[in-house]
Amino acid sequence: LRVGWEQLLTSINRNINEVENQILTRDS
Amino acid sequence: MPVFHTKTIESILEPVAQQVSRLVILHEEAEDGNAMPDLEKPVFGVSRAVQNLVKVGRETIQSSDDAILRQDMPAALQRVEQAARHLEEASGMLKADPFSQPARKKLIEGSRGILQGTSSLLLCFDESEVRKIISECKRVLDYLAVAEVVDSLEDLVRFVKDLSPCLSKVSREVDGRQKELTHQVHRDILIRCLEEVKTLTPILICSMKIYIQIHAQGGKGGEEAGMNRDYLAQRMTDELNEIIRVLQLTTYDEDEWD
Repeated sequence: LRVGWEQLLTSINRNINEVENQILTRDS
Repeated sequence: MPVFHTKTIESILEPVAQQVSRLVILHEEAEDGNAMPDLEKPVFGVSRAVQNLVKVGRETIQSSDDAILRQDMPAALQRVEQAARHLEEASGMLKADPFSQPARKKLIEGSRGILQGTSSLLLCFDESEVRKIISECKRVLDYLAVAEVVDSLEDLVRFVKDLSPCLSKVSREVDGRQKELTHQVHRDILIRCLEEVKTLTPILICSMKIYIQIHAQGGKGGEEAGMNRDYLAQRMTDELNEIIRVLQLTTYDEDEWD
């Protein structure tokens, strides 16, 4: 269970960073 | 059937969407009374990432000249911020009570909220990109609308000079867009319409030239030549309007898939 939640939160973290990159790329 | 309409959005959201689904199952399994782990560290990581995202998002809203983007984006950012707060609250509650049911619910709510918020953000941006392509298509439509008033070779040269870069841009952008789409039917329509526009362009210019020559000589057939030119301009207009329609589609028509 620990691994599942931690993996998800890590994945969410990466997801947010990717969205941020998208915004920065398209904004430039 | 694909869930996300572009490959970029799919590549970003699909892994998280799958993990959120798995998480719901994990949550259900935890109903038997297992203790939850301490999630303070990963939740802190998410909060920090959200803070950065919100900062970048707000700067983008400030600098964007797209009124719809400026209007839609704040709600998506608020959704992500709110979701991050849910995760923080859940983490705090679990620290105090690793068996807390409301904390588990908040974790799921927060994870889903971030997925929904980031999905909305990506859609805001995607729609803005589509609006840019559509505005290029509309510029071509504006040129096509004046084809019927071009009555000298000099004007025709000007017309071709103005139209060509616009058409090249539309061609490049629509082709790039179709490659991004996950929906094969929409891709096929865009490819077909674009090919039609490319095929019709030299034929239209030729028809305009013929009309101008007949008109200058005052010979017979001027009316027919004009009708032929208008017919070709209308066909190109129809194809471009179809491109504009399909560019705006994001949902999947079951019948089309059948």
